[in-house]
Amino acid sequence: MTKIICIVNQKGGVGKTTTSVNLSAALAIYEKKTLLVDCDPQANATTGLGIEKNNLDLTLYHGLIGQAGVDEIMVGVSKIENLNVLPSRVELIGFDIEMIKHPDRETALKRLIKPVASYFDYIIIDCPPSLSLLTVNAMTAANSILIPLQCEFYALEGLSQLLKTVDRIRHALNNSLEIKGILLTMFDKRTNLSYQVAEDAKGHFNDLVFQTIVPRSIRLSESPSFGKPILLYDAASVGSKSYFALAREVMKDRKSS
Amino acid sequence: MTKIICIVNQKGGVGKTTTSVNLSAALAIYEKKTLLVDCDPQANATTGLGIEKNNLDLTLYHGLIGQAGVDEIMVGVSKIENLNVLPSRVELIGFDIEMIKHPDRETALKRLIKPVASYFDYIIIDCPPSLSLLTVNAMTAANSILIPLQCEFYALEGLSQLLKTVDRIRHALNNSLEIKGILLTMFDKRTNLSYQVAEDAKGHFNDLVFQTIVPRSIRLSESPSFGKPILLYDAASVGSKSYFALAREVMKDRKSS
Ligand SMILES: Nc1ncnc2c1ncn2[C@@H]1O[C@H](COP(=O)(O)OP(=O)(O)OP(=O)(O)O)[C@@H](O)[C@H]1O
Ligand SMILES: Nc1ncnc2c1ncn2[C@@H]1O[C@H](COP(=O)(O)OP(=O)(O)OP(=O)(O)O)[C@@H](O)[C@H]1O
Ligand SMILES: [Mg+2]
Ligand SMILES: [Mg+2]
Repeated sequence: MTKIICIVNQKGGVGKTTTSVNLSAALAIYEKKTLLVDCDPQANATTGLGIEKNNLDLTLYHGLIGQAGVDEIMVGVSKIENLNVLPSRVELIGFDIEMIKHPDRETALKRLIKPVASYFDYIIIDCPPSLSLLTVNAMTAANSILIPLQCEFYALEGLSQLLKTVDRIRHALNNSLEIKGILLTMFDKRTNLSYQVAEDAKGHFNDLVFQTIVPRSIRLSESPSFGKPILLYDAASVGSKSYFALAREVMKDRKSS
Repeated sequence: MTKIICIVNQKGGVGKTTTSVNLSAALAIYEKKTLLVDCDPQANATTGLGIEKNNLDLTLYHGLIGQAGVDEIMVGVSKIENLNVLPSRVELIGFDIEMIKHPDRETALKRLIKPVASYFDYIIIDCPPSLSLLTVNAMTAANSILIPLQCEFYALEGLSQLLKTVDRIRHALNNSLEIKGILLTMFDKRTNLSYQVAEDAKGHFNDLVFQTIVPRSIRLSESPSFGKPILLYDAASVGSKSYFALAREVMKDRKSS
């Protein structure tokens, strides 16, 4: 059964795209057939994998509004064999407004990927920093969510709101949606704040928090400017090791709830 | 004439709230009568100023949907005399959907603050990380926008999209909307990336980029957990000095376009 994981947190800049890109790449390098869906109009995951947006005819937007099939949109990623992408571009910004009156607006993504889902071991969905119709689509198509939690004060505040939204989606649209885990990101061992946030998260959420913690690392923030995941940009770096470790935890299919 | 500045960027985590809170506090300490409007359902600016959300009867949401007047919602900030706030809480998340059919949905904020606007020298509006109805309201109520630009690769990507949206708002809803400036944030002098992004921004936008550059600073990220702006938490820190310098530039009313 294909594992469809949606990377979600309405707090901005917490590492959703960085996690989507590098977790997908690590799973592919571990020879899992992986599809990355860029569900954010900012299209950072598309750029982060070196895909030239201006050369694309069709993007996720065209699939969601029914103008193209999933096979027409899907592209490969150079040097990573088992990784495919449904790329995005800025036109995706029109999706929420255009689908407002459409009766099945929450299941557009689920219906789009259905024909190819069983071909993949993992489908990873990157979300925008909001609880908009795009994020609802991602949570409806997924069977679990992974929450990146930046080790900063404001990031902890938004977590309870996110979990309430997950409950609502579970009751209304997708009753099999589980929480795969909470990933601590940008952990800076020089600050008390990072240790405090990590302690708070483990105190509240226990073993929902992944063992893997991604440290703040300059190499991680540099790799998107080269259009490469960290695993190709600097395989020996601490960022790369963290995302391989995360992929191993995800593959072990830790207890989720 | 009251200067109404909206702090906006749809890229997440770039320093919108940190800039809103600390710029407002600095202007107030320079004895300018200042109102901070927290237009983000995450309500980080409300927390960052130490306002206890659960003790509030009314928040910005109630004002925007017409259930309360601006004077009923406004609260003061302890230890900063010239600073008032229109606080938020999570219920603001319902605004976009509830107002979808309302004919004047884009001007709800403008109409709410109109009765008190002339009492203030500056009104600073913090926005969520999306180009939603809340952000459109903020850009319609404002006479200028200030764009925090994190010195990272992904942050530069989204800028052209934001400027297109500003143009659209200027033509459709608010023809006097100017760009006050672009503020470089989280500048890390240890990385090439920061220098590259700063050079790119100055190359493209010339003197729209503020002279003040806010460095990455641990004290800045710690201050919200104490419910204080950096100016009260650690007045001697580099973060504090940067936001005083920004306030001086804003007050000088630099050439804007
Ligand atoms: N562990 C890390 N160490 C250092 N920088 C990081 C790390 N993870 C992410 N970054 C950088 O931090 C910024 C924010 O990360 P990213 O864009 O992945 O977050 P996001 O949650 O996807 O943001 P948005 O809410 O805008 O979608 C990016 O510039 C990224 O390169
Ligand atoms: N100059 C700085 N140095 C270090 N940390 C900073 C700096 N500015 C902001 N931060 C921290 O970075 C994180 C993101 O900043 P902030 O929340 O202000 O961004 P934002 O754009 O308002 O995010 P959102 O898109 O979610 O609204 C916060 O945890 C904040 O404390
Ligand atoms: Mg992202
Ligand atoms: Mg914010």
